[in-house]
Amino acid sequence: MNIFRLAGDLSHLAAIIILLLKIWKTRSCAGISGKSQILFALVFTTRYLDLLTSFISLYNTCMKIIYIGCAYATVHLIYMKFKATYDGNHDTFRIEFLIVPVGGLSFLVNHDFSPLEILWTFSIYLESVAILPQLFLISKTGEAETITTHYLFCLGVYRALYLFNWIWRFYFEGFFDMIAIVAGVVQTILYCDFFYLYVTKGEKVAIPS
Amino acid sequence: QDHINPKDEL
Repeated sequence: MNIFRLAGDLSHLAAIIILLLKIWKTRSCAGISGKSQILFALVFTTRYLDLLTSFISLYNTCMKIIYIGCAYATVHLIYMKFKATYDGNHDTFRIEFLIVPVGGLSFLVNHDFSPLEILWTFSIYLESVAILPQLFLISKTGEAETITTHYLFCLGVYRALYLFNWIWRFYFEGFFDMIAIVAGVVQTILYCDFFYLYVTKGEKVAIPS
Repeated sequence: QDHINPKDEL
């Protein structure tokens, strides 16, 4: 564990908690893409199946359980409890256009052709594009609530910090995983447009459609 | 296989 990975995990956890609290406290999921949340729940489910097969550390296990729990709780709040506030008219990104190519790619480019490894690879590729429905929704509505921009900022920073973690691990441990690194770079690049607006606009972020 | 990822990251 290094400072970049810890900061990244905490930023990721903060994003997940911010979103869950925002929906719970305001009793509304307006401006939130349910489709992105479904993709994140799918990412965690396919990546953390090793909860059943291997124990890394208490930290690792606890965080995985928290991530999966919060992801499904968020999907539940959006599609069940606060369904009436779900912005279905603007949340129209076709996620099958993400899942199918990512699924195909995970079969073609992976480290090992075993079920767990392919599912892990699928989750890595899917996570890199999972935020697209959310960014698409904001570009359609033309604005995002301040709390939503904080959520997106923390979510974007988490993978950027992981990039530094991989540099650190390559330098000190000789460890590197090209699949995770390339997907992480793509994922971080997708946030750049948002980061620019978040930093320059401060308040209401309006992503030009 | 070099650089096997221990999957110790979240």
